[in-house]
Amino acid sequence: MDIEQKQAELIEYFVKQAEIHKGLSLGNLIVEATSHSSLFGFSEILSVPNVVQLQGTEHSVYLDLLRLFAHGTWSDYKSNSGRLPPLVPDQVLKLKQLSVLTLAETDKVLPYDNLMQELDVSNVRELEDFLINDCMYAGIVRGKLDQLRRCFEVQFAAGRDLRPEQLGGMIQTLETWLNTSDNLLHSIQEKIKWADTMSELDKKHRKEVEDKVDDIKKSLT
Amino acid sequence: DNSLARQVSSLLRRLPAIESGKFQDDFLMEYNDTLLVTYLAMITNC
Amino acid sequence: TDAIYFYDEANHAKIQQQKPWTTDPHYFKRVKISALALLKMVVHARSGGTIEIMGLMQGKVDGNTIIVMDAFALPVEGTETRVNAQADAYEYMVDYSQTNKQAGRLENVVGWYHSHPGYGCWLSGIDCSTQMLNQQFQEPFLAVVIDPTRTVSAGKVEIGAFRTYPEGYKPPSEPVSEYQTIPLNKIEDFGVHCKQYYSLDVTYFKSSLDNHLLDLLWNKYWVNTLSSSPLLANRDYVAGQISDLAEKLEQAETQVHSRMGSMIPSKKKEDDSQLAKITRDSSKITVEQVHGLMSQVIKDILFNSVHH
Repeated sequence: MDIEQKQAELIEYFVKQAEIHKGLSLGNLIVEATSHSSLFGFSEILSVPNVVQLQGTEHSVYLDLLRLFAHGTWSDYKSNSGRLPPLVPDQVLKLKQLSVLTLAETDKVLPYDNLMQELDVSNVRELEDFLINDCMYAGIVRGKLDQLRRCFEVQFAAGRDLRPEQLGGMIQTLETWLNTSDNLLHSIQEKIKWADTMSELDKKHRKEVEDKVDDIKKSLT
Repeated sequence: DNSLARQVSSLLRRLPAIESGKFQDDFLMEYNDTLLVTYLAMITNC
Repeated sequence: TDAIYFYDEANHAKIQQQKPWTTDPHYFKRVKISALALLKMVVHARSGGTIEIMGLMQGKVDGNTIIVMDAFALPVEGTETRVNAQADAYEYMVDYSQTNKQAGRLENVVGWYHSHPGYGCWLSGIDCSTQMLNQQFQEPFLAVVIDPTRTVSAGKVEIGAFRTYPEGYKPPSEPVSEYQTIPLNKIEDFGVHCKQYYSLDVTYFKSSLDNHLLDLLWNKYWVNTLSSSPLLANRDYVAGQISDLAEKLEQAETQVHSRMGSMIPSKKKEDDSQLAKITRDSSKITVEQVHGLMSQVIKDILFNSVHH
């Protein structure tokens, strides 16, 4: 999880800054955070009281912008661009990177056509450059580009900020995993017990046979 | 802890580690081959 | 933990002078091998594939323990098919040892290692004569054998350390060593010489730097362990073992038949022990296969049955 280690300091810095800024300067700070090349987690900043208080003020667009970067995608921005501040190139790049993480949440194999449509990329070369230079080198995804099948096989993707409704599902999955592991452990222990019992029976049987052989030998002599 | 939540979310997304018809076929083939070797060993024992 | 890496020249000279091994053919009882030397020997043995490789070990002596600090490969090929391949490398060995001393590495050569790909760790006839020669002129000298193929299949290093007895020496009765499968084409060699040598206890040690480096590799080690499967990695080896087993069965069968035909009372005992060995070998093979399958099933349940 080196991506988390890398951005931990950045998150701490922007949270501290958000606690001492208000109004427009807080808005500018949000633009700076959503433009920073190594920052991909925004929940911590979203939960700073000053940021929450932007709601309903003339600067609430910056709160919406931060929410977009925490949970949204490039398509979400395009369908709401009228109500959001215009994005600088760094923000556009970051939102596209975050869009790849969202796509990787549901599928392990991302077809190029979906990616090109989702990211507004016109050709494969540009798409592959983006995936290699701006995603894999940034450490947010690891995987394999399959030119023949025109798809990107994701082996690892950094986690995005959780939407509140996702927590239940995650806990459910962890519980299932825990139960599976417990059941497996129990069945292994049962198998070990079974093997011990069988080996005891086998030894007993072998002893009986040897005793019988000895008896017969004695009776013969 | 948002960072931990992101890490757990990333980990869980990797499950199932591998899931494809081809893997299932290979897996079952290995399984059957091993059972066959075991069967042969039992016959050898007998 | 790093004190062992210090070379005590005076102590070495004293031991060389006393030569305690000359009065007791069983003097050396233990071997300590450094993590570095072990890794280098195993990687070298693996690189040889099915060809035997050979190299030398540097180190020192501490009481009745031989301590192997480092190892280096010799530019020779094949050992079992040739008499003492080491002879080809004398010039290289002399150069290497001298250059080492100039570089401040004071340890002397304390032994040789070679590989037995797929047929276990023991000394063959050629190995015994080579080691006896070394023990005459290069004491203290140790013979180490590594089986790279079984190392992969068993998931732990298959290694043996041996010392030969002097010519004509009658060793006390040895405790029965752990049973191991010997392929048919080697079985003659194995039986004949096993009284000429004895094996030493092998332990390993590592430095604090080794610890640090191995810790850094821990994740990679785990990923490799979880993503590899002995069922797939050892296919050729298992196929070879099963075909060797088939040959042994046929041989046993012909012997039983030939015994039945003639009047000579059958050496039932020997056939039994031979057949018993064959059944042990077949059980061993299948137990390893079942272990491989069990790990696959466990990994499949753990990592493939949970859906996000």
